[in-house]
Amino acid sequence: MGWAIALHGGAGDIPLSLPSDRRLPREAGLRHCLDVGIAALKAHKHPLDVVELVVRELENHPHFNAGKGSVLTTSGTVEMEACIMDGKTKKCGAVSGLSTVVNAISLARTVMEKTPHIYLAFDGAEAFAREQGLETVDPSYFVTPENIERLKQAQEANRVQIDYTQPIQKEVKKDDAIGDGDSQIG
Amino acid sequence: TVGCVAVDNEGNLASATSTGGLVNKMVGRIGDTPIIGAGTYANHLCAVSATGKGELIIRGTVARDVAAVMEFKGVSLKEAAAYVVGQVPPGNVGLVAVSSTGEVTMPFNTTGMFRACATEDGYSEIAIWD
Repeated sequence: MGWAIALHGGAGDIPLSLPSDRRLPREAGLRHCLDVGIAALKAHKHPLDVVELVVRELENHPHFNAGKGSVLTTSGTVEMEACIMDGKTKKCGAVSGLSTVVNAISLARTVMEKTPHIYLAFDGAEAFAREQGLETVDPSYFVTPENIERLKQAQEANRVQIDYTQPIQKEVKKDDAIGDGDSQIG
Repeated sequence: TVGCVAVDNEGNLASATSTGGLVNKMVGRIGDTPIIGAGTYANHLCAVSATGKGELIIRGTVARDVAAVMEFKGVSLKEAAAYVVGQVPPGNVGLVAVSSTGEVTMPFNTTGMFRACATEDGYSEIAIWD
């Protein structure tokens, strides 16, 4: 028995033709986060600390759908969610409907450790984040130009999209025909 | 969605998942990520973080099912995770998981999943497709 770590940055219809300008930053992000996690495990940090640390790094990476780079709701807003769980004690914490908290996963852990509850959402979660002194920012911090475009295309097609979705071919203009691994139309 | 699972030398397990949800989701929609047992779960056997179509992951209680299949069928983490992912309609789910004995698995039934893993014996992997 030894330590082990696994992480993901989302699943979906990721085309094999994914252009390098979209593939390489994500691969570099995965490699960086993996290295962070390995170093933490080698330093004998508890797995709870390790997974929080790694997910914070992933949240701060704009190419993944969490934290900065989160996708947008029908109203063009962000509503982020996170959850953390300890296997031995089954203690857990979860949050939903966040729009200003920089690292949702850390708020989830704070819910786990500093409340008698498991799950806080929307205004209550936001207020708790401020009360606990977690870093908050203007909601515009999380919004990227790519996700504004993705929302526009999704709304034109009246669809919701998971992290990575190929365009619907019949609705794709010629200029958009190259799959890029991000949600385009649905 | 992003997520991470880890186990240390003493078999302590943890799971974490974070997400912005679906593009063009309704305001107020809750996905699988914060639902214990759906997108995130950990117990004494394994830790699981899922990604994909939240509504289907919730219906499938994906993360908890991996642990339950291990516990009640007595199979390995890899077998349990493959079975659970196979029960979700194709194109909708992926997960990463580790067991208390250091086993790692990263199955998905979508075209790809951005993923990475490492174990103490020196194995590491960064991948997108099969």
